[in-house]
Amino acid sequence: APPEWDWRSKGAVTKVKDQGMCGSCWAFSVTGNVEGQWFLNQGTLLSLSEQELLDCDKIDKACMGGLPSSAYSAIKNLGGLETEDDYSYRGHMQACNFSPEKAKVYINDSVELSQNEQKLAAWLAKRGPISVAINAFGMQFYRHGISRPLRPLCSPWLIDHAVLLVGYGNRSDVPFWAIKNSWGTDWGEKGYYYLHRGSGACGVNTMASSAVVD
Amino acid sequence: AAAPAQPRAASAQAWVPPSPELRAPALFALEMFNRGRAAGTRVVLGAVRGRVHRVGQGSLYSLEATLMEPPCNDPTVCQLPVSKKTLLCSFEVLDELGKHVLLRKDCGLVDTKVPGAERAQAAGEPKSAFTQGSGTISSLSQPRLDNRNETFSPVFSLLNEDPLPQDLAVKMASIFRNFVITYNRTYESKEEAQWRLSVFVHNMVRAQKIQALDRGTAQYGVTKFSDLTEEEFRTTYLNPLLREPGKKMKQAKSVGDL
Repeated sequence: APPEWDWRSKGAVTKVKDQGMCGSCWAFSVTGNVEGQWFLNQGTLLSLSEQELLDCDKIDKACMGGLPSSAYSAIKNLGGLETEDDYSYRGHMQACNFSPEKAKVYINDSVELSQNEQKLAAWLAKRGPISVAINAFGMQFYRHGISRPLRPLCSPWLIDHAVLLVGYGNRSDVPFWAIKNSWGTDWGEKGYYYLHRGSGACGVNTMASSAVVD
Repeated sequence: AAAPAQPRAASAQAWVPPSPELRAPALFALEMFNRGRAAGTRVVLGAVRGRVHRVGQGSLYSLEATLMEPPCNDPTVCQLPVSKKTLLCSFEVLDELGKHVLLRKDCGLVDTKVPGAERAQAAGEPKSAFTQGSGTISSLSQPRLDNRNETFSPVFSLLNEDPLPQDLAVKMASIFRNFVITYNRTYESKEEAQWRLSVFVHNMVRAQKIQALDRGTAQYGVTKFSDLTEEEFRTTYLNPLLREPGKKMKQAKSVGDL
């Protein structure tokens, strides 16, 4: 892996979104990944619809939570994702209003990534932003800097928040993952969370996945 | 951990030079104590006693140490009579794989020449929590939520007292008011606002503890979620389904194989 990488500066990442009072992080994590995959494979950055997943992915539970693995299946089975403009976010479940003819992106498959953070970094630099899930310990009060809670407090077994890895690097020799969150720009570092890299902090390496766009 | 209501006097229990095992955490606590102090005002380590508790790969040291302040050499600021002051401190230091973290620091002045030092303290010496850190409570400027360097350490150190000291309660109310304005919060009733203030104060204590236990460079404090209980935050914003086993996906090829 290169020593540092940031997909934000390469145009592969849309602006930070806000899930509102709704546990839909899984949808934001997955659309963020698909946005990156589409950009890298098709050359266009489109902001994609999370609301479509809330309304039309019947395996997941909309604001009550969901899993990236089933969201990829839903996108594939539905026939793609509409854009944010066409199917905008409401923050609560509605009747499914997906129109296949309005779908702007599709995915062919999804894959699970390595739990080795060095391999994850190499994959990210070559293939794009990665959907991950973490233990959100301390994030309620996070303001800035690189978070590294003591391991027993931020167990990799208690995963409860899905986010998007968009880059990595070092700040004053402290290695970090740059993580796009979905709590708006008025949280964290303009909506981003920085987590220690290389120690399996908060289970960041346990549920890494990506869509595949051919 | 609660700050003591009054500074303490050294007990009659024998004090000994630090044992080899206590020396490293004691020196670390001393270094943390002296951080930011000018060269002429740094304290030196006196006696140390303590115990160690093994936790997984780490050790938690509960230490009591006497720290000696240097005599005042600047006649323009020295108080009379000039005397060398001793501090009695409790520290909790976590040593995980050789890396130390100071979890608690709690010091009080002890005048070793005068028996009944607690009475002397009560008669006029400031409380330890006011004399440490970056300033006193009364010298804290009006908190500004947009200032990323803002820390509430001096406030936090008193938050465990119950009930809160009057001036701290006022200060917390002021921080909460700024929070309400910054994040455009509205509450349905006075009672709810009062309840949210108490949640906010409780959360400041939680943020301080999270801060103390973070080994990175992160800063924790007031955020837009600071008036939510832990349960409210978890049920509203987080995703419990992620703990369930997901659909099995194909393993990606590693980059080298691509």
